[in-house]
Amino acid sequence: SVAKRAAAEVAQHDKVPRPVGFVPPPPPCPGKIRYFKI
Amino acid sequence: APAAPPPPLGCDDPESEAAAEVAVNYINDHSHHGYKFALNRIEQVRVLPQGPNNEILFLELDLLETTCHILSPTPLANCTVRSFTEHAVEGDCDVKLQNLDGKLSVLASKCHSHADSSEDVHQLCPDCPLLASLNNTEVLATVTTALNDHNSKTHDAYLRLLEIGRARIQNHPVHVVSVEFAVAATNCTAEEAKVNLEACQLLPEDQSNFGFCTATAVMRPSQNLQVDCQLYGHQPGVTYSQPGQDTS
Repeated sequence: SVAKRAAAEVAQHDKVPRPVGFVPPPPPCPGKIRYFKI
Repeated sequence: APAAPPPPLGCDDPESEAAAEVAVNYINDHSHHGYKFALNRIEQVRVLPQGPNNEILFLELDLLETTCHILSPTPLANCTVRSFTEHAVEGDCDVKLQNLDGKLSVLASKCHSHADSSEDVHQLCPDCPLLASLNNTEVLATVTTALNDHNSKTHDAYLRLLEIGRARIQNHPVHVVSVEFAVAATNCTAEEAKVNLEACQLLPEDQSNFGFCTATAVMRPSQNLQVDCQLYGHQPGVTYSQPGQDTS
């Protein structure tokens, strides 16, 4: 559990802070719907 | 450091859309029955590099049926997608293509189509007529009556039935049967057919003339039949194979 906690803390610190207003790119698929979805 | 791998191809990327267009044209060109289908959505795209300027693409496509019969000369871009309330039909297709030196070609395709659920249609439109089975007795009777009605009034070629494309039945507030069917001109006029129907055969391939009819028969409260048949004119190279003679 010590190892896990340490790993979690490291992972927390490693997270790259996202710039304000960052919008993740849309997932590559599925694509846009051209008419309607049934 | 080795170059980073290219980002995965997106479903709305130009290369995916170009491949989808080649795939949809291939599917329509190799279909002999029913209606033309249009691209509604690229569900998935996978790329398998094969070497320099050579890759295999796997597409999962979501198509929608249009109102153009497969024998119609109307370009797909001018074909209207059947609306939701007309009881839409969806096609799911898996297509394998090769992109070799920038030239796309279809290696294999597999599709299956299914109508939207009746619940979906009636949720949006409670009184909308629903698709009926093509061998429903009322449907068959309406097609026969409509074609006989056309042939009894026309001064042009006697028409024979090729296939029933779709049929819908509305039960209330009036009982209505709507049918669409493909026809072909024979070597007889309608007058000659009255004398010797056996002699009336479909025109040979180099003179074939296909067409399409729509008909609406109000059954109750009073009988009323409306029929509209249009011939496309001869289309070189366009043939029709009777169902069951198809190569898949």
